[in-house]
Amino acid sequence: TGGCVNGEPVALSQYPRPADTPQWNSDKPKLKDIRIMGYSMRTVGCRYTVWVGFNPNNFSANFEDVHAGELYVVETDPNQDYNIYNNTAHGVLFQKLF
Amino acid sequence: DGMNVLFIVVDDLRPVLGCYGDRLVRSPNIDQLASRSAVFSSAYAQQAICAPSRVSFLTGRRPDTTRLYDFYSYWRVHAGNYSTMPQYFKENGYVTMSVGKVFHPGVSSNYSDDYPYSWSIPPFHPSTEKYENDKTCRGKDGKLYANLVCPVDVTEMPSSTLPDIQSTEEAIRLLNGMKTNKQKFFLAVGYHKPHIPLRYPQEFLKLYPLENITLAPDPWVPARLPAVAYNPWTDIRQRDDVKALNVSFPYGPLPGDFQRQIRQSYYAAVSYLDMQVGLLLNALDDVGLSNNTIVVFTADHGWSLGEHGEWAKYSNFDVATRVPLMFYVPGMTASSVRQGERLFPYLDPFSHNSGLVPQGKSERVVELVSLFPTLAELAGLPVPPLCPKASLHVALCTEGTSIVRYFNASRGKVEEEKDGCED
Repeated sequence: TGGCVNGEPVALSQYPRPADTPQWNSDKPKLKDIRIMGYSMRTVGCRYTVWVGFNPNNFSANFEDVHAGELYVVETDPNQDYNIYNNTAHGVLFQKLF
Repeated sequence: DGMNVLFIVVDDLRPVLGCYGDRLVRSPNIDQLASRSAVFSSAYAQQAICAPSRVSFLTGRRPDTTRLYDFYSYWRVHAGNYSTMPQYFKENGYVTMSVGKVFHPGVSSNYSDDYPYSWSIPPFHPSTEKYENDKTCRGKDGKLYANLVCPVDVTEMPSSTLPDIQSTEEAIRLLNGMKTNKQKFFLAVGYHKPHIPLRYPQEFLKLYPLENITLAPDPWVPARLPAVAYNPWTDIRQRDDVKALNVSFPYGPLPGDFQRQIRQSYYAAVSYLDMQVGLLLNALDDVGLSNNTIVVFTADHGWSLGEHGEWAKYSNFDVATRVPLMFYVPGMTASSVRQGERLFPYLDPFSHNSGLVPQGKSERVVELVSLFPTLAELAGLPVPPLCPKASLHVALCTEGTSIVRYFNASRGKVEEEKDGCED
């Protein structure tokens, strides 16, 4: 997928959220209010992100509980404006990979 | 072996720099550093927010291991007693010093910038830091406000100075002290700008006439962006000038001309920062330490300048997580110079548009969590071991790997690793 996966080095980032929709503390949720964690895996060719359920009491992420996903292929979408995650072929593949 | 380290970390700086291909910005001093450095164009923070990113790269652990996703816990108490990069240098015979914003102040660094664990002397904080969010911005009506966009007359500021100017002065004072002291040093200098408020000497506005400033290439919220991924930029909404615009929550948008003013002031703040970095590197030449001091230049995360209808950081977008990252290593990325010759003469952003190109540029994807092992290897110290999967009880290990292998000593170029030739 656009140089996404074939053995490229990967950078991992993450961002917490208190809810599925924007609210006043979405930018800086306190630990106790974090309910979702967005994990991003990026290579030179793409960025793949899954927003999954997160338990702040034991710091565990539940990758079975996927709230949303993002997939951008740099070659065709360098500004990351066209999320193609919902194209199931990608979604399933990446969930397995992740 | 035995090289000093000057570690420069900038708050909220995305790679809007000449050496990263930005054609609008004036950053001649950072570009000059890049021309003697290994430059990584795909370097990413582990979380696009100050304290979690800083604690992550300073301990070499990911946020899921530091368990810091906000500002309100100190890793040694809350997660594990992880050694930090400056602590490791201190334990290996270095004098370690902190100037300005290196750790995020407050709970996350134990209200002490992790002193004395990380630092040999008490960290320096500019006295004018405390006015950072005060009403010091003069509005059109002549009154003072706490604005987002805040070009100022420095002579009108408290103590007639600004925090980053004070940080540069202190760092130069410390460098002068190290000239006579034969001990190796690790000096970390943390600049505040271009973190908000965008408060900088107003003369820098001249470099960026508003008619030259455009909107972001994609200033709308993407149709298929999941709502959970969107960052509603609440911090800038609390600034007086943004509040007065009465913009709807969460999607806004900000009025186009104000978006251009924010972008104009971000660029002006970057050139102000470039001036500070130029004065600091010029001083490194002055004290004759450029030939045996490694210089690292990076940031804690990026900043959205209107892309995807977003501002500030707080997201997983590349514009919020990608950072400048470069290493000047004497004898490796640039040949040493004769005594008295200058490597980093100060370049005035008002008269210099560098056009310099990086010595070696790597497209390889790298992470800030690799800083600790990389700097240890460059300084000739034992590289800390890679962490086991569960490492809460391990004091010294890192979750990133050294990226020195991508520097190519012979040609001073950063060379892509041949597939399969891992060594």
